[in-house]
Amino acid sequence: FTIGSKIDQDTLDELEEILLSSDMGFEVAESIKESVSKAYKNKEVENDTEIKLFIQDEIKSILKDGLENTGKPIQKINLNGPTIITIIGVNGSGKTTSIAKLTKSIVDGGHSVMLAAADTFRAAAVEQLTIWSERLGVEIVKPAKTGSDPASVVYDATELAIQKNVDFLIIDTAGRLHTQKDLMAQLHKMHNVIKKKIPEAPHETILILDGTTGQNAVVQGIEFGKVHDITGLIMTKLDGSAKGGVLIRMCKELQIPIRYIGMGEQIDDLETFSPEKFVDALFE
Amino acid sequence: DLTEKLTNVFDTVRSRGKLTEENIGQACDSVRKALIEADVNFTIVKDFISRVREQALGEQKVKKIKAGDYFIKIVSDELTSLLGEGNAEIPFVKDGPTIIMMCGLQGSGKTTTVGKLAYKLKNEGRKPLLVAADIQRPAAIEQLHVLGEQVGVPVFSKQNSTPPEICIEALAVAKSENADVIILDTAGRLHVDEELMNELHLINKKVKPHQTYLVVDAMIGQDAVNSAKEFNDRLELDGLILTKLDGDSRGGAAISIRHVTGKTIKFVGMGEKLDALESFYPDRLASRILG
Ligand SMILES: Nc1nc2c(ncn2[C@@H]2O[C@H](COP(=O)(O)OP(=O)(O)OP(=O)(O)O)[C@@H](O)[C@H]2O)c(=O)[nH]1
Ligand SMILES: Nc1nc2c(ncn2[C@@H]2O[C@H](COP(=O)(O)OP(=O)(O)OP(=O)(O)O)[C@@H](O)[C@H]2O)c(=O)[nH]1
Ligand SMILES: [Mg+2]
Ligand SMILES: [Mg+2]
Repeated sequence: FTIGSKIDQDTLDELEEILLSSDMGFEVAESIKESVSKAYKNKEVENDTEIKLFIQDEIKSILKDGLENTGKPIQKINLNGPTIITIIGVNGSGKTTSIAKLTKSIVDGGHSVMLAAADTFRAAAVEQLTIWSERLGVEIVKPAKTGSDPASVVYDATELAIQKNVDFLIIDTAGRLHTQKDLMAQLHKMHNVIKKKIPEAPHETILILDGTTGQNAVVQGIEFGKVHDITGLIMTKLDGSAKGGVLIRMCKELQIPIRYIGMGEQIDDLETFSPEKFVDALFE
Repeated sequence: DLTEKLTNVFDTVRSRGKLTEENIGQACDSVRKALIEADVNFTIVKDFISRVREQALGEQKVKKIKAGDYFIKIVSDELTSLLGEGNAEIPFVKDGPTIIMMCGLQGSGKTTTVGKLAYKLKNEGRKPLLVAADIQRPAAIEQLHVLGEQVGVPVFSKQNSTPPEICIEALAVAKSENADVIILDTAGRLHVDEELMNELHLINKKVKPHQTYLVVDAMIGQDAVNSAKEFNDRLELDGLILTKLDGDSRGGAAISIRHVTGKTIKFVGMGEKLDALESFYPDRLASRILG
């Protein structure tokens, strides 16, 4: 990364390191370096402080451009029944924990929540969500037994949520890799079951991404997006040292708004996404 | 695809199928891009590329093999050697149960891998005891009990006890169960969490596991070096396990964790079921990383 003799080469090397080590990916880093070179030639930036601010502004606008739901919290969409939210993503990304956190913030906001434990496969998955439902004091719909069809849990939960007129129904799904065709088909079927009951539902489909994930996050966004339109991302585990730079690609290439970030394992560790905070953290 | 790109770099009329400084430079740029997109740590990529460039420049006199094929061979050989040899052998001790401790970041696949390892060892005629040392994640203990039941091995868990206390008591339990392997399932933790890293260090000190394996998700990005280095510095790992390799992430993190710790990648997770634990083949992963 060299743009001219006025700018210290160490600074440029340091900036390249920040860009690449953040997980924003090769092409995004290259395009930022290009804009910086151009800006320098046009005298729009003249020293390293200005370059840093220039880069931060560039990233901020990518994160917000045309994405009016950036940082928008979950709100009632359905005025005649439950707002239904499906939570999807690969194994271990933080779905179940994020559901607990979302539920807390919704309940704190004065609305009612019902949970559906539609992970009928993994050991103790239902127990895990049940413990959270008890801590939160919300009703949970569980499968009849292990290995039963997740679509039937979704069906029962949707029925009950409508009947009881809860404000929100949040559906926990099993982790799955997008390379598993049968599991992606299963997810598709679950969404169709919901649609049959409420045509505009699910009103939100949130993809959960692990903050340590590299470039595969983009593939996850594409493939999970084929099952159902993704209305938002939650990136978890940003309380670690990972920067989550791949979010820049999620916005730029897939136009999926980032709604929240997970900052820990406790129920209050959920923050609505702030492009400003994110970009500051990139340079820490 | 990288092989095509590289073949095109060397097959132009100008280079006439020879290794020149110019086409080596172009080829190195393509490889650099491919490796970063594959999640290999960018500092490691830098050193790797300079070694490859040096080797390629030193071999300009090679006439027998086509230049492009020769360059590709340099790259994949270097990458394979960076990954190190796999070694699925577990060094069991003769005088008492062998203690294996699993550790790693949240959600990397530790508990599932404990189940898989127990399944493998039971099929090899051993008697593992599983230890539920994660007391903080909701239903973590239950999860291990379910897996133990599926495999058909005992699980030790205890209420109102700290993880170090549970692991110490497990040694006595292993005696009464006549177990010859003890596998400790620990809670996922951040390498930057002082308190939890101290807890792991304490378990290590009190229980002295014979084998400590870091369980890493194959889709992890640039941060892989940071967590792997910290766990290794605190615990002196004996091996690495790469999970979720049945996905399509390129797996470049394997290079990062191997390079920064110097430890062997012993197993790879290839699915959620108990039998989805395989030996590690560096040449297979090298070609996957190169894409
Ligand atoms: N540090 C940290 N840990 C988190 C965060 N979110 C989730 N976790 C932890 O990540 C691990 C996995 O979380 P789960 O909620 O079980 O993930 P999941 O996607 O439901 O997993 P599967 O259902 O098995 O696919 C747990 O140990 C959580 O406590 C976060 O924001 N920060
Ligand atoms: N596809 C696939 N999934 C896996 C593999 N290994 C683990 N998983 C899944 O990854 C998710 C997380 O696995 P766990 O064993 O709960 O992970 P953990 O490291 O114990 O999580 P914490 O205890 O919360 O830190 C589960 O859904 C597992 O079924 C693998 O090799 N392939
Ligand atoms: Mg879950
Ligand atoms: Mg676990």
